[in-house]
Amino acid sequence: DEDDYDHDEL
Amino acid sequence: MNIFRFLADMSHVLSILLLLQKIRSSNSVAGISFKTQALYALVFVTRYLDVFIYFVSIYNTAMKILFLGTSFYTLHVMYKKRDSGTIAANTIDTFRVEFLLIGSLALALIFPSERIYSVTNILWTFSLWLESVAILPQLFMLQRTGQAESLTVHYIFALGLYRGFYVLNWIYRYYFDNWFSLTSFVTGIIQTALYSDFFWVYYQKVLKGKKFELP
Repeated sequence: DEDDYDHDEL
Repeated sequence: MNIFRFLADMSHVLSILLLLQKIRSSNSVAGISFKTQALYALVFVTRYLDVFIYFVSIYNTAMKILFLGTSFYTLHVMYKKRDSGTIAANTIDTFRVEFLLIGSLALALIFPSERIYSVTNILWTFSLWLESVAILPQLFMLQRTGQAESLTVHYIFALGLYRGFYVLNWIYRYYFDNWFSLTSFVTGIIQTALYSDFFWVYYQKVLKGKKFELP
């Protein structure tokens, strides 16, 4: 689900 | 944040400054692929519009806004100057980008990063695949013209360096942060590999003070 979205890089 | 990631982001910012300086100093967009610039704008829209729903850091937000802003500014400038240099470009900026778009979309739909089937994550994966090949119209154009202004050449070099530094950052994070993204790594390797011939010619010619001409 959307909560797993984890992208901290550019 | 580690040194490789910081150098990567700075190379990316430098590449944009070099591109805008090239257009300003020559007052022309000759030798710059509009298609590549349009693909980058699409890459940034599909990856960075999460800035409204997903906060990482002030640095991250500021950079996203910078990349989004400068990509559309570049397109605007190129469109305005289309008569001063793109007349010839229209006949050489002929790379078929449809295949890049369809291929990137297909890969994003079939293999979204971490198998998360959300719109934001599929867009994020699409942006990585598209970015990995977005330079192709520019390299294709360079190959057809056979030579380029030095600022254009430095621009392409800085842009290639940027994802190369990210690959080093991912290797670093794998060992020291216990973090790994297969999509990022594979697309980053492809992106850097596409520049390999260019890097070689850059090393042979530009760093030895010769004019940039393809053999």
